[in-house]
Amino acid sequence: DVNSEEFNRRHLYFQDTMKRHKYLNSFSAAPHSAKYGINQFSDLSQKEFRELYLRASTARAPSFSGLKTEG
Amino acid sequence: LPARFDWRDKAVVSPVQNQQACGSCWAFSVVGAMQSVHAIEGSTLERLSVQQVLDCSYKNEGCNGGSTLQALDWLKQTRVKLVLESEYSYKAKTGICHYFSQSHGGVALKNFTAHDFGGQEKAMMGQLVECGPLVALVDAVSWQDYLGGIIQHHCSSHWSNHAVLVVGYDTTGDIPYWIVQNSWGTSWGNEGYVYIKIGDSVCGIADSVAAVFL
Repeated sequence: DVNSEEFNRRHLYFQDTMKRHKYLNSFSAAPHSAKYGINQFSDLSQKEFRELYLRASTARAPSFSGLKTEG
Repeated sequence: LPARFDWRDKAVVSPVQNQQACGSCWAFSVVGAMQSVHAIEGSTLERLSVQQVLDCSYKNEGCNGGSTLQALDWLKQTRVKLVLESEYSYKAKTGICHYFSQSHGGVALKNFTAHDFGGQEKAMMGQLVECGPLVALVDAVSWQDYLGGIIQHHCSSHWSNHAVLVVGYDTTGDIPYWIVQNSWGTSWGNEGYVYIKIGDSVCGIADSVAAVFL
């Protein structure tokens, strides 16, 4: 429903996303650089995206010593 | 080390999955590594149950999130055998843990290592070749908009929030990069994969890396 509150909110998020793409792509001059644009997450706010998909806890690991224990 | 190495070339990497609206990346990456190492050791490549890890790894929070190292620790301590995906299928929501008898077939974790390879990504390449695909934590905030290519900017180290599976690397071109399987479906990125520049632990790819042993 294009007149719904939900539609308007998603439309705003989408507009924000388009602005973000411009900034992200401004670093993408080299031929193999990452490209940023419209995908399945483009009508999500950044907060929604984080809350839905970025749910791994940080885990500190010891630095790799490169030394074998044997010998 | 070979200049290019990709476990997919050896047919030991399962197809890209889609975690859907569930914060289960941590379970997908751990199960992905176990599936691959199981195949590297000579078994048929089979999909193992992500839902089993999601429901049963009690120190984690299912679809509300979790830690790869906690999941690996749980698998190691309990010696739980992961059953086939077809026997305990993915629902994209947390459920009640289903138990299987000890005689039921499955794949158990013997051990795992976890290291920070910051500043030592060559050693990480060695571990990938030696041990199989690696579980890694990354900062994926900018991945919301990623379409393809090699990520070199807009990613922090030390602020991880997402878990992925590193399946290979390529140092033959101008920009060496990691080949990383994500769990957001094949319509995202490079058919479900993301490429990350090697060096400086871009996106924190080398900050917390686990290898599994079966």
